[in-house]
Amino acid sequence: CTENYAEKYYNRPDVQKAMHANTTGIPYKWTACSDVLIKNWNDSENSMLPIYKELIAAGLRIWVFSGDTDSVVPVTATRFSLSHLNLRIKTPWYPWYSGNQVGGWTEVYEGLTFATVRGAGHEVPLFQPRRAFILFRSFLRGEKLPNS
Amino acid sequence: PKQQELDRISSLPGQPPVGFSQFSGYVTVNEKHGRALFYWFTEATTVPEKKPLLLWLNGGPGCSSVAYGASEEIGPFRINKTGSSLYLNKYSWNMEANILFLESPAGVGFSYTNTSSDLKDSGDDRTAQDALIFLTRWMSRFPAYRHREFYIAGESYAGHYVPQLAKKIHDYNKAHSNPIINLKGFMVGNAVTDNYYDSIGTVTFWWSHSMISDRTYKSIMKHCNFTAEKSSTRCDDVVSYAINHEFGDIDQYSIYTPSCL
Repeated sequence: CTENYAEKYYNRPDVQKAMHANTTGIPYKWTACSDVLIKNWNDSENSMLPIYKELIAAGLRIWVFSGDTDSVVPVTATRFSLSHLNLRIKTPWYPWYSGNQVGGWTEVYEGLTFATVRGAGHEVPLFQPRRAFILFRSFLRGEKLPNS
Repeated sequence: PKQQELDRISSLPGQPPVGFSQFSGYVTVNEKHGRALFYWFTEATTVPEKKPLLLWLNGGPGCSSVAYGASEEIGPFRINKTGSSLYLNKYSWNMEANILFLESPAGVGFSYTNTSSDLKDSGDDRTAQDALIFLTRWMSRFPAYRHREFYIAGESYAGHYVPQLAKKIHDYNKAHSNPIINLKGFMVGNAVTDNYYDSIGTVTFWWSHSMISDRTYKSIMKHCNFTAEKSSTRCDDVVSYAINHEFGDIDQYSIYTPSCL
């Protein structure tokens, strides 16, 4: 229900003033999502896989993670998609840890790291903030997720 | 730098004391149409001058990075139930990086356009192009972040935005001799990646997590052609049956969490 709290907070005039927001008087309320944009989305590429291939070849650090209790873009969707990149495995599948508990599972491919986050839904850092933070820190440092 | 100071947030209503700087405001990305994107930038809690810069994008398409990324997920503040005050997020990502939240495209959150037709024909391509323009102009306003290690992250439909922007930056950098955006990598979560494989994987998840019956699973696989541009009526019907008669009243975004009434 947390987006309801955001709707209350960001529609407060004092908050908008403090954030230098809505200076032109936008003719609608601040909302977490725009129905108009969703309904009228004009162009959407079918697949991101060709871009992944290009950017992996360019040497960018790419990590993909998946909260395992989301049924909208679930972990199996991501795994099916990534499997079609046909990447070579560098570090085989293993459980990673956060505070003596399994945080999820991960596999390091040539050019891409995939990790699941146990007990997290669609918004991973909302449902599992500590595990998401460890994931982010490892990503920034270019380190593998902890295996113990 | 002058505009940077004008964008400085002295304090947000109901905010607890903090030791980091924050800024927010608008960057115009298209003068002719009057498109301006809103950002909220929270510097790292310690030695921001030595920490990388992370841009966070939310999905939708059409959902706010301020609402989700900043206020529910990785930002320093959470909002209390009544919307009257803020409290600190113990695992805020600005402990490790300087975080830039972008409301993208125009029409999301506080971002706006003076050309109403822009709201009716937004799409992947313009979103990426506007985000690139935003970044280059934002870095003019915050020159300390030029050439700084830079990463992009996001979730859901940002599975499109993030790699598409990364590609735009990659192409832009190839065309410039001393590019200011030092893109090192990106990270996406529960990301829309490939329409066909994502769809097969989604239905498989529903079945393997016992959210739908064997019969419905077989029926979806039989009647849905996930390569088609538009889904068939038979496919829509059987998916609707699964959602309305088998899922139950659950939060599809987190299947074991009580749904918000």
